[in-house]
Amino acid sequence: MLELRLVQGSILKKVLEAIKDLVNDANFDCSATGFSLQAMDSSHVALVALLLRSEGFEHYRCDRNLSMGMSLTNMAKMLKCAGNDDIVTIKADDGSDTITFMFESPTQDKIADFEMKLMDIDSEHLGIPEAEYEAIVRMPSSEFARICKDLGTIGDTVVISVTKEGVKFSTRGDIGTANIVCRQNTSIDKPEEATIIEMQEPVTLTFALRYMNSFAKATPLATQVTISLSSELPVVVEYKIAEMGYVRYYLAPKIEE
Amino acid sequence: PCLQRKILEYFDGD
Repeated sequence: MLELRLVQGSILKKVLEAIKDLVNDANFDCSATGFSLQAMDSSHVALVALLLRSEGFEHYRCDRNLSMGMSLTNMAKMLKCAGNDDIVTIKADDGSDTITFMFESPTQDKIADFEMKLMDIDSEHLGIPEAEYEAIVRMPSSEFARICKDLGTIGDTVVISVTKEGVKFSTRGDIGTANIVCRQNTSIDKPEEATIIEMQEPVTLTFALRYMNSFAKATPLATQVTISLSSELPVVVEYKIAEMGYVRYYLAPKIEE
Repeated sequence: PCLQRKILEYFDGD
């Protein structure tokens, strides 16, 4: 028996919008720790890891570990039917091949339930090692989204370069080139507008902008984004979900042939 | 020309 009640149901709506374009089908895992997902995109270039901790739910009952295969497209369709202020409850019975999403309006005058078919998904779970990153950039998520969108109109790839001067995003395309430098800016009165750069080593890596623009769909989940870079590792683009967990995207770099 | 690396080159299956 599974029953998860989330008063701020809009979080789940935003999570689905943040991952559905990257991954079509995925297994959601439910355990005492929380509701989680790990999945690669179909090209195996990017990986998304989601965690919604059990403490973040108003009610969290998960009698045994469950892995439920879902079409994220279909799940997003169902969650779009929930109002932004609705309380969302996820329910599943042991051995059932369906999951139910229940939406309650804040005043309890409208209650809807949507039952969705589960699916069998053969997916590999990867072990992601703890790593020390050479550079960690924290910046406003809206700023990062804007940069990726703007650069995507000019080129296909972004070179992210962190030095003690700041973080530079560069692209090159048929029409020309673009460079955007963000310097450290520790706005004490407005922490959500801060750009903070922690650098052990200068690092320069190249990534496909298509994926970065897909990650930026998580912008409504967090005011800040954390970009962790090391020359020998995929970049991690993390959006923290307040008091609940995170959506992390891992993206393998492009290298010179 | 750039070569796109894959996630599986960095992370192993559990």
